[in-house]
Amino acid sequence: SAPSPPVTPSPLCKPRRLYISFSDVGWENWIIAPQGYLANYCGGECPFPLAAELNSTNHAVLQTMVHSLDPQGTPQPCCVPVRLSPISILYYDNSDNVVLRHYEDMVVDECGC
Amino acid sequence: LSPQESALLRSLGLSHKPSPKSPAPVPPVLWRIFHKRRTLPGPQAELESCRVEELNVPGSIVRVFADQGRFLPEGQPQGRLCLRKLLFFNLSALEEGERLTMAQLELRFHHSSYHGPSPGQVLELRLYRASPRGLPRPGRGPLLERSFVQLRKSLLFDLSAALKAGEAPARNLALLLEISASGGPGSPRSLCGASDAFAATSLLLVTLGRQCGAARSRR
Repeated sequence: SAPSPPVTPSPLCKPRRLYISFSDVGWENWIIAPQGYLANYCGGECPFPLAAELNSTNHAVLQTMVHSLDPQGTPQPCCVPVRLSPISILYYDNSDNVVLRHYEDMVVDECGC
Repeated sequence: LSPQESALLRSLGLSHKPSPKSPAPVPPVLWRIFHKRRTLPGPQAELESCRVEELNVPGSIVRVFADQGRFLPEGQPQGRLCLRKLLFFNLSALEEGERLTMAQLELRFHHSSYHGPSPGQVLELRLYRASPRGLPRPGRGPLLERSFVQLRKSLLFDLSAALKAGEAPARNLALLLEISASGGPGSPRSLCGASDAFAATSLLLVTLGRQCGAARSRR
């Protein structure tokens, strides 16, 4: 199971919990395993001044500063994934072969501005 | 399909939603690889995303293809020939840009043969490249030849070199399997007892998907 990041109701840019259930999307008859997985997503603010733990780029630091001076003209930087993990999915393909495939960047581990 | 579902399937490398008709059981080796990967922490899973440690080869996709061939000629084999079978694998599921790194053929028998042929007798197994109709490729020797005193429940053969690992495999693979008994006294038919327990064949292919070729810059 993917590590579950510290998901607290903080307004800052952080991973947010999101569980993807394959049966919810109607794929349970061809995906053998897993039945679902913790994908997470990024959400939250990138306020001025950007705290060090917000994994920000230099440009984001500039943009938050400009946003603080001109909030209408320049938006805050985006909160996006900066570290992701892969998952493996075991499934039947269109020819009933059994396939184990590795998919990159399927779990959000860390977010940044 | 909704546009979202189509887009998601495409991102997973699938042209449309599979609807298995006669799903085969999942081979134990795939379960082992799957469960081992799930226990890996994120960063290590990332490092091993393009390698199958269990089989010690590069790869990001492992597929097991079921044999769609038939026994040749129809009816009982004659003489010392115990079994003659066309093995046919539909490889059309492989995508452009996938690179083959391992090919392993598995022959399964209902049970191990505890009492092989009589002393001095062996079972000989030969595998040939064949046309989809089961005709051996003229002028080509066998891909592999093995002799067995006793047959185990599962026999594994590495065909990577024969399928020229690293190249894109063809859309299908046709092989001719022959098992015959040789040497020693006794009626030919009685020599074939062990091979009568032939159960099924499958082909395991490991490939490197396109994602394993492209180096991507990371922030």
